[in-house]
Amino acid sequence: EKLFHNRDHSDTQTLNSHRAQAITDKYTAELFLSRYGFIKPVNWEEVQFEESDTSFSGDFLNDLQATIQEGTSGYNRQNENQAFISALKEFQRVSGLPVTGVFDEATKLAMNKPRCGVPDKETLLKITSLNSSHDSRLGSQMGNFSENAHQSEAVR
Amino acid sequence: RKKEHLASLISKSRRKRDLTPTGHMAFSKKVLNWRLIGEGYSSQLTIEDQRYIFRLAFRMWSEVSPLEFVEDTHAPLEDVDIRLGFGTGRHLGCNQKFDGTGQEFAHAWFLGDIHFDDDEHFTTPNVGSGISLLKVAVHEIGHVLGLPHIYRPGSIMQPSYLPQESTFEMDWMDRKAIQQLYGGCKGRFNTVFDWIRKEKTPYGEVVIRFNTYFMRDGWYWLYENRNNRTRYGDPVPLQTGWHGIPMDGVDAHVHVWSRKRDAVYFFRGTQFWRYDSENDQVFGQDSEGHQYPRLISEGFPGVPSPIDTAFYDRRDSHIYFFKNNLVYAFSVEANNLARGFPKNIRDVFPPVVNTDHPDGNIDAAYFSYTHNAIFLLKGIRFWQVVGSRDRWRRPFLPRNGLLPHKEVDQHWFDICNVHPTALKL
Repeated sequence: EKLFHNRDHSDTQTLNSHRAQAITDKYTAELFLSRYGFIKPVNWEEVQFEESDTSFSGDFLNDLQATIQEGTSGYNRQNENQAFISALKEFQRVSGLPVTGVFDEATKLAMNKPRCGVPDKETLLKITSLNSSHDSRLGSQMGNFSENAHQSEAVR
Repeated sequence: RKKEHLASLISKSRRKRDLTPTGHMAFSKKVLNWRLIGEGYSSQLTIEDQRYIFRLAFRMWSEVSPLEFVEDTHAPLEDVDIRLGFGTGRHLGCNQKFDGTGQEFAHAWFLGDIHFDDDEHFTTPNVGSGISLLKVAVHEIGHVLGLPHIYRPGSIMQPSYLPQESTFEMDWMDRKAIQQLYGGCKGRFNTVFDWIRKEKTPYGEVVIRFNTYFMRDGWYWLYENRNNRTRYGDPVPLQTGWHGIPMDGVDAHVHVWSRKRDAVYFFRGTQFWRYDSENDQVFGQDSEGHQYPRLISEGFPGVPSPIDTAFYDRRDSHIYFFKNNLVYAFSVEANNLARGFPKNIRDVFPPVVNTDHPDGNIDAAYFSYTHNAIFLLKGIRFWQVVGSRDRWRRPFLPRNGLLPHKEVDQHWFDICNVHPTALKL
């Protein structure tokens, strides 16, 4: 039953009033896109077993804040912004919204709809767990790296 | 450590996830058990409502896949394949906190845990407001079975919740998505037939309608030919829709329909029943004074029993009875076996391709008004009988020849079992 402390249970309403934090600005939108794997695919399998307080716990804000603060140099911030815009476009695309790359009203509405907590973008099984040799991991990193290079060209 | 131990225990029974856009086959067995865990009851619905809704959600997946689900309230928790529970905020030892009312309403973990945010306003089916617990449960079970989010309007696997349409069901693509992971629904049938009935239109005209039925043991499906699927909510127990025939199944159905006669019969063992289509029940006694059930040997002299199956051929007004590798053509007019019968099945229904023939022990012989063709079903295969139109186009085809076999589940779709405990919901 709902937790209460008052004899007349009048406090269940206040307890119950714990509402999800609405997504209102670029910052919380970034949280949303990151949480559901649009910025970087989520390895959903591991989240279940990582020690508590992982990136999906309530301290998610601080973790992300730390990440954003780290990116102080202009180069990083520009890169961050680029990543945010492409993640936003991907979300708009799969949600059937106009792909504007702008955090507009329609996108805000869609992000605040009730939804399932399973990420939309999950990582494939880590390459390392499929192939033991080191070079294939390097290969996959190189793969990722070349992909990023492509993005930085776009920025450049 | 406990979680890792649990994970290693469970992951032994689960296939490793090789994520592909269409999902991954999460279970290698076909019968899965589930439980609403005791520490995870919702405070908004009665426990019975919660369990009923989950039973229905699992049944909906069972109706479109070869998987069967059974509620298990006794086995040790690590032997339960799918564990469901409600919680708020930090809940049930889960790493992903819920966010309160709004936004995230549930999540599923690939090892079989499904959590529902009890801060959401979950409702029972067909209640206008709130979030339909049934719809969310079907979605999350889809994840545990290995389906990812699918961004197709109408898919139950869309990430965002769409307010409950009045009749929420699994559409064709979602059915094919789960069947791509676990295969189609295969199995033999006791009998297949089109049930003809007369209906009066609002203008008083009498029209003839038919529905197609597949029967297996004590249950049946109505097959909606125009929708390429079974009726939502089937299978149901035989006695629900066919009053008075044996509850655990029949061997054959025959509809004798000619200018002079219109009689529906069901056969089982050494007996047969005549069905009163007007009143949707078997006759105790028909207009000719016959009491039912009657012996097959009495009603159809010369026909052995039990039979494998039978059908009435309106082209020659004969009932064809099948037993082992013999066929007995029975003349309804003369009320006796036709001359020269019984004959070997290969002589009456010769193969078009010599090596491709059922060779007897037919499960069902079915004349389909939808296809205007006769089909012989055996196991998971069927053979279509060459019709006059086929012979007009290709005169070399033998009369009543059997065309090469096809797979039943590739012609009639989604005829899936459910677990016997879920049969009567």
